[in-house]
Amino acid sequence: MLEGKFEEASLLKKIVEAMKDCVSSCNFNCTENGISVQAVDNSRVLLISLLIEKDTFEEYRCDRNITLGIGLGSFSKIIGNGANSDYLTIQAEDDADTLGIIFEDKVKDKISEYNLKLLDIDADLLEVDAMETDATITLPSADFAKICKDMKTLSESLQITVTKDSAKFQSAGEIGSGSVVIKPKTDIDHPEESITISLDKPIDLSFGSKYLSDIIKATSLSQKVTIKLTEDSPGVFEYKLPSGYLRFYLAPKFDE
Amino acid sequence: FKKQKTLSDFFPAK
Repeated sequence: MLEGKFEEASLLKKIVEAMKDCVSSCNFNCTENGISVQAVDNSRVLLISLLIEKDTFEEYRCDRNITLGIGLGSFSKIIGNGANSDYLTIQAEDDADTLGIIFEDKVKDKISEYNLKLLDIDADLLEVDAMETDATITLPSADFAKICKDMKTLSESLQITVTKDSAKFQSAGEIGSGSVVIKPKTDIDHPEESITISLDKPIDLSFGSKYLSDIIKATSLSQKVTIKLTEDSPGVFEYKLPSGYLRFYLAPKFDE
Repeated sequence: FKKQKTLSDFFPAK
């Protein structure tokens, strides 16, 4: 049996909101250590890797490994029924064909229960764990979201170049071109505003703006985003959870 | 012109 209780429904809401426009359904793999998901979008360009560690939960038990096939649009509708501050418990028997979702209002004496029909999903998984990294940028997630939105107005591609002391985001299209350069910065009073850039090799990569638009839907999950880049390889965009992460692997665009 | 690659170009199937 699986039972996981979130201190606040808002966390699961944000996770599902960040995933649902990229993949319509995916398997949630539940083990005694927590819940993980790997899912690829229809065009096979963007991969989501989610890990919700056991410590994320107020209470967690999973007696036997369970795979829950979940339609994210339907899941989003049901968890949207709870208030952000409610306790949210997900519950499934070992051979369940539904997932129980329970909201508890912390002030009123009110409990709401829902059942979500589970799906049988054939997923083919990719081996993404052994990636090397040439450059790592950590910056405020809201800043990264704004850069992606602003550059998308110019072009369907965003070029990221990283040198020793700066990262440059640029786009060029029919109406014109634009660029944003960021440099490392330590803000002691507001550590969430700090920017770090570490580099083994210079980077010059281009990514599709529409996929970056999907990635920045995770912005509310974390004040920071870490971008790991390797020349001629997919970029990794990581939003940390209180215990775990939501990562996106995005295949680059190459010159023909 | 840049061509969009897919993840299968980089990662083996598990």
